[in-house]
Amino acid sequence: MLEAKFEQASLFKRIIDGFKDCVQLVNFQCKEDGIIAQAVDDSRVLLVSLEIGKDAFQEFRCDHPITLGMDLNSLSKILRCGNNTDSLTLIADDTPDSLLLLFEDTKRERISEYSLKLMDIDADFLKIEELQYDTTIMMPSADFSKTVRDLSQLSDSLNILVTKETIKFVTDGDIGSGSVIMKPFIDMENPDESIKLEMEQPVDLTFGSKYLLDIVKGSALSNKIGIRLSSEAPALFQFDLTSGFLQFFLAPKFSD
Amino acid sequence: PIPQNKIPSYFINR
Repeated sequence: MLEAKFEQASLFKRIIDGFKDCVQLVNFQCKEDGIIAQAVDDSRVLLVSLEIGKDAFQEFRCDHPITLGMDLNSLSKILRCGNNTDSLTLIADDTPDSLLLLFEDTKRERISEYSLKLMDIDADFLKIEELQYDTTIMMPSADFSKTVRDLSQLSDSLNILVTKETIKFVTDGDIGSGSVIMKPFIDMENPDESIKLEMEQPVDLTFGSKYLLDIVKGSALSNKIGIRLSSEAPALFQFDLTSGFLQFFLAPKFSD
Repeated sequence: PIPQNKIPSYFINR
């Protein structure tokens, strides 16, 4: 039996909106300590890994491991039916063929109830190891998404160069070129605006703009984004939840 | 255009 209550339906909506454009059919593994989901996009260039810890819920109970195979397009249609301030409870029995979504508006005594048919999704089980990274960046997610959206207009590739003191985003396409240079700085008033950089090794990596444009949709989840870069492994872009995270692993383009 | 890498197989083990 799964019974997981979000205090605000908007949290689950933002989580699903954060990756429903990259992957469509996803198995959500519900366990006693929370819900996890992993999926690779059709081009096998981008891997999404979600973890919602039990502390992200107002109430959470999962007696046995339960797998919820869902089509994210269908799920997001139902999530649009609830008001952001409603509470949302996910209910499923031990071998479910559907998921019950219960929206409650406590003020106006209104209860909306939807049932989503579950699917049998044969997906790879993914094992994501703790990797060594050459560079770790923490920056405001709004800055990163603006930079990605601006530069992606000029080319389908975006180059990220990190040296000791600078983070440089460069693009060069048919209509022109652009570059954004950021430097680490600590904002004493509001620390979340700080840009932090730990560089073991300089990196010079190129990524597909279309994947970065999908990744920045996770910005609604956190005002900060963690970016970990390595010349040997996929890059990790991470948005932290109060308990858990939404991670994107993106394979770089071949460097020349 | 610059060719694109894939997620390495060591990430995806059945």
